[in-house]
Amino acid sequence: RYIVVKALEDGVTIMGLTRGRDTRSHHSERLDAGEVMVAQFTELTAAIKIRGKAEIFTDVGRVDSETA
Amino acid sequence: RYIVVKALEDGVTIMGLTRGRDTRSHHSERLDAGEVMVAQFTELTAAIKIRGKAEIFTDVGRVDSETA
Amino acid sequence: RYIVVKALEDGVTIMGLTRGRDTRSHHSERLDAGEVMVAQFTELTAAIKIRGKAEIFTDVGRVDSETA
Amino acid sequence: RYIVVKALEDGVTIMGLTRGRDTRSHHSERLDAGEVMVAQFTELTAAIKIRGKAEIFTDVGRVDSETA
Amino acid sequence: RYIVVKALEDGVTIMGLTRGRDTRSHHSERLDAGEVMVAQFTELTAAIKIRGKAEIFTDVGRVDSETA
Amino acid sequence: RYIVVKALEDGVTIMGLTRGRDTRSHHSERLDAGEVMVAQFTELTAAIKIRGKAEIFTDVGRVDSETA
Amino acid sequence: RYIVVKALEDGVTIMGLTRGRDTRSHHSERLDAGEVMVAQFTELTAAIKIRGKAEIFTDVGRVDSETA
Amino acid sequence: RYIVVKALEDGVTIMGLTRGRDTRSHHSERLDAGEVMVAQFTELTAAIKIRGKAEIFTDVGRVDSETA
Amino acid sequence: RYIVVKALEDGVTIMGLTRGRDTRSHHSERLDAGEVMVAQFTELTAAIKIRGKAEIFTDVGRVDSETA
Amino acid sequence: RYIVVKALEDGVTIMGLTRGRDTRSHHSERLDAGEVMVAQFTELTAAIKIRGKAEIFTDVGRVDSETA
Amino acid sequence: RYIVVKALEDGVTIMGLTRGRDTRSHHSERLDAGEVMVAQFTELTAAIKIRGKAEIFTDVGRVDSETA
Ligand SMILES: N[C@@H](Cc1c[nH]c2ccccc12)C(=O)O
Ligand SMILES: N[C@@H](Cc1c[nH]c2ccccc12)C(=O)O
Ligand SMILES: N[C@@H](Cc1c[nH]c2ccccc12)C(=O)O
Ligand SMILES: N[C@@H](Cc1c[nH]c2ccccc12)C(=O)O
Ligand SMILES: N[C@@H](Cc1c[nH]c2ccccc12)C(=O)O
Ligand SMILES: N[C@@H](Cc1c[nH]c2ccccc12)C(=O)O
Ligand SMILES: N[C@@H](Cc1c[nH]c2ccccc12)C(=O)O
Ligand SMILES: N[C@@H](Cc1c[nH]c2ccccc12)C(=O)O
Ligand SMILES: N[C@@H](Cc1c[nH]c2ccccc12)C(=O)O
Ligand SMILES: N[C@@H](Cc1c[nH]c2ccccc12)C(=O)O
Ligand SMILES: N[C@@H](Cc1c[nH]c2ccccc12)C(=O)O
Repeated sequence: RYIVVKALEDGVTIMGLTRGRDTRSHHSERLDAGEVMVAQFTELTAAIKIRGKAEIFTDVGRVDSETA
Repeated sequence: RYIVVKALEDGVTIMGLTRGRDTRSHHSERLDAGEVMVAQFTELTAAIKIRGKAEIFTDVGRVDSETA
Repeated sequence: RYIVVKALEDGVTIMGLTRGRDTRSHHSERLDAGEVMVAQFTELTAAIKIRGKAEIFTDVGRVDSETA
Repeated sequence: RYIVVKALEDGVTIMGLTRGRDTRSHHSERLDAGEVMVAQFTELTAAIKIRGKAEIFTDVGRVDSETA
Repeated sequence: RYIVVKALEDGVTIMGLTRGRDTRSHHSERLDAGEVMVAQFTELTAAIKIRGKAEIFTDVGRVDSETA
Repeated sequence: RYIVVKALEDGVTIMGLTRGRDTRSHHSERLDAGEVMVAQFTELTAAIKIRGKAEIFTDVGRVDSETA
Repeated sequence: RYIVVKALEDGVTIMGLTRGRDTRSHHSERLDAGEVMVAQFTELTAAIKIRGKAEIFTDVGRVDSETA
Repeated sequence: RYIVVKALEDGVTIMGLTRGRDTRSHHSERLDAGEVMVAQFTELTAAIKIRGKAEIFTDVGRVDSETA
Repeated sequence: RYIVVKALEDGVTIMGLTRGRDTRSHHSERLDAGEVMVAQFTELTAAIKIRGKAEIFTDVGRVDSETA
Repeated sequence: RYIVVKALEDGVTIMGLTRGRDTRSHHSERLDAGEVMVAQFTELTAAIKIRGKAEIFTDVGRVDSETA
Repeated sequence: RYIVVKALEDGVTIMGLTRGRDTRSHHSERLDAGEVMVAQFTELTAAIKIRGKAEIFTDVGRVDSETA
C-alpha cells in the first residue's frame, strides 16, 4: 500500500518512521513545489509524517497538510 | 491497514499502544498544526489513541478528535 | 480489523475482553471528552465493551453508546 | 467477523454458544442501557444469542431484539 | 459465514444439521418472541433449518419463515 | 457457499446430490409450508435439486421453483 | 462456483461434461417443469450443457435455453 | 472462470484450445439452436473459439458471434 | 485472466507472445468475420497482439482494433 | 495485471523495461496504426514505456500517449 | 501495483527509490512530452519521485506534477 504526496511549496518533508520497537525517522525526503512522491509502507517504514504544504492522497481519504 | 491524522492545533499526540498482554504506550508522536501522520497497525501497535484537535481518517469512518 | 471510539464525555471506558475459554477484561482504557481511540481485535482481544457517552464506528455500522 | 450490540434497556444478555459437538453457553455478558459490545466469532464462539431490548448490527443486516 | 434469525413468536426452532455422510439435527435452539440468534456454518453445521415465525437475514437475501 | 429455500407448500423436497464420479441423492430434506432451510455446498454435496413450490435465494439470482 | 437452472418444460436435461483430456457426459440430470437444480463446477465437471426450455442463472449473466 | 454460450442457430461449434506449447483444438462441442453451454477454463483449455451464430457471456463483456 | 476478441472482418490474427527472456509469437490464430475467441494469459502467453478489424473486450476496457 | 495499447499511428513502440537492479529495455514491440497489444507485467517486465500516438488502458486510468 | 505517468513536457524524470535501509535513486527514467510510462512497485523500488510537468495516475488518485 502506498500514499501520494504532491508538494505545494518548496521544502516539504516526507519522513519515513521505522517499524518495530523504535519509532525514529530513517529517511527524510525533501520535495520542492510541484514535485510528487509515491511512497509505500514497507518492512522498514510503518508510519509516514509530512511537514509543509502538500496534497496527500491515501486509501482512507485525501487531505492537505499545511505549514504553521 | 493504516489511519491518517491531520493536526488542527499544536501539540496533538498520537500514542501507539502495545499489542499483547500489556497495553501501554510505546511511542507518543507529537504533531503541530497542519502536520499529517499516516500510521499503520503493526506487530507492535494494536491500538492508537489521539489527543488534541485533529482530523482522523480511517477505513470505518472519518472523525475529529477535540480538546477538552 | 478495528473499531473507532470518540468519547463525548469524560471517563468513557473501552474494555478489551479476552479471547479463549475465559471472558474477562484484560484492559480498560479511559477516554476523556474529545479523545479518540482506534482499537484492533487481536490474539488477546476477542470482544470490546464500551461504557459512557461515545461515538463508535465499525465495519458493520455506526452507533452511539450512552450513559444510563 | 464480529457483531455490534447496543443495549436499549438494562439487563440485556449476550450469550456466546460453543463451537463443536456441544452447543452450550460458555459466557453470558450483561449490558445495561446504552452500553455497547462488539463481539467476534472465535474458536470458542460459533453462535451468539441476544435476549432483551437491543440494536444489533451485523454484516447481513441490522435488527432489533425485543423483550417479550 | 453466518445467518441472523429473529423470532417473531415463541418457540421458534433453529436446527443445526450435520456436515458429512449423515444429515441429522445435532442441536435445536429454541427462541422466544423477540430473541435473536446469530449462527455460523461450522465444521459441524452444514445446513440450518428454521421452523416457526421468524425474520431470517443471510448473505443471499432476507426471508421470513412462517408457521403453517 | 449456501442457498436459502423457503417452502411455499407442504412436502417441498431439497435433495443433496453427491460430489464425485457418482451423482446420486444422499439426502432428501422435506420442508413444509413456511419452513426455511439454508444449505451449504460441501465435500459431500455438489449439486442441489428442489421439487415443489418454493422460493430459492442464491448468489447468482433468486428464483421460484414450482409444482407441475 | 455454481449455476442455477429452472426447467420451464418437462424433460430438460443438464449434462455434466468431464474435466481433463476427455470431454464426455458423465451424468445427465432430468428436470421436469418447475424443478430447480443448483449445480457446481467440480473436480469432475468442467462444463455443463443444457437442453430444453429453461431459465439459467450464472455469475456472468442470465440466459434462457430453448427447445428447437 | 467460465463463459456461457447460447446457440442461436444449429451447428454452433465451441472449440477448446490446448494450454501449453501447442495450440490445437482438443474438443469441439456442437450446439443446436437454443442449447446453452457453460464452459470453464481448465488445465487443458486455455482458449475457446466459437463459430456460428451465438450469444456469448463472459466476465469482460457480452458479445454475439455471427456466421459469415 | 482472459480477453475476448470478435473479428469484424476475415483474416484477423491473434498472436500469442512468449513469456520470459524472449518475446516472439508462439501461435497466430486466424479469425474470420463474426468468429469469437476468448484467450487467457498463461505460463506461455504474456502478451497478445491483434491485427485486423476486431472488437476487443478486456478487464481494463473495450477497444476496437482496425486495419490500416 | 496487464495494460492495453492501441496504436493511433504507425511505428508506436512499446518497450518492456527489466525487473531488478538494472532498468533496461529487453524488448521493443512496434505497433502500426490500428493494431492493439495487451501486455502483462511479468517476472521480466516491471515497467513499460510507450512512444508514439496511442490509446492506453490500465487499471488506474485511461490515457493517450502523443508524439512530440 | 503500478502507477502511470504521462509527460506533459520534455525532460520529465521518474526516479525509482530503493527499498530497505537505504533510500537512494537506483534509476532515473527520462520522458519527453507525450511519452507514457507504467511503472510497478517492486523488490527494488519502494518509492517513486516525479519531477517535471506530468499527469500521474494511481490507485489512490490522479494528480499532476508541475515544474517550479
Ligand atoms: N515503530 C512503530 C511505528 C508506528 C506505527 N504505527 C504507529 C502509531 C503510533 C505510534 C507509532 C507507530 C511500530 O512499528 O508500530
Ligand atoms: N494489548 C491489547 C491492545 C488492545 C487492542 N484492542 C484493544 C481493545 C481494548 C483494550 C485493549 C486493546 C491487545 O493486544 O489486544
Ligand atoms: N472469550 C470469548 C469472548 C467472546 C467473543 N465473542 C463473544 C460473544 C459472546 C460471549 C463471549 C464472546 C471468546 O473467545 O469467544
Ligand atoms: N456447536 C455448534 C454451534 C452452532 C453453530 N451454528 C449453529 C446452528 C444451529 C445450531 C447450532 C449451531 C457448531 O459448532 O456448529
Ligand atoms: N450432511 C450434508 C448436509 C447438507 C448440506 N447441504 C445439503 C443440501 C441438501 C441436503 C443435505 C445437505 C452435507 O454435509 O453435505
Ligand atoms: N457428481 C457430480 C455432481 C455435479 C455437479 N455439477 C454437476 C452438473 C451436471 C451434472 C452433475 C453435476 C460432480 O461432482 O461433479
Ligand atoms: N475436458 C475439457 C472440458 C472443457 C472445459 N471447457 C471447455 C471448452 C471447450 C471444450 C471443452 C471444454 C477440459 O477439461 O478442459
Ligand atoms: N497454448 C496457448 C493457448 C493460448 C492462450 N492464450 C492465447 C493467446 C494467443 C494465442 C494462443 C493462446 C497457451 O497456453 O498460452
Ligand atoms: N517476454 C516478455 C513479454 C512481455 C510482457 N509484457 C511486455 C511488455 C513489453 C514488451 C514485452 C512484454 C515478458 O515475459 O515479460
Ligand atoms: N528495474 C526496476 C524497474 C522499475 C520498476 N518501477 C520503477 C520506477 C522507477 C524506475 C524504475 C522502475 C525495478 O525492478 O524496480
Ligand atoms: N527505503 C525506504 C523507501 C521508502 C518507502 N516509503 C517511504 C516513506 C518515506 C521515506 C522513505 C520511504 C523503505 O524501504 O521503506
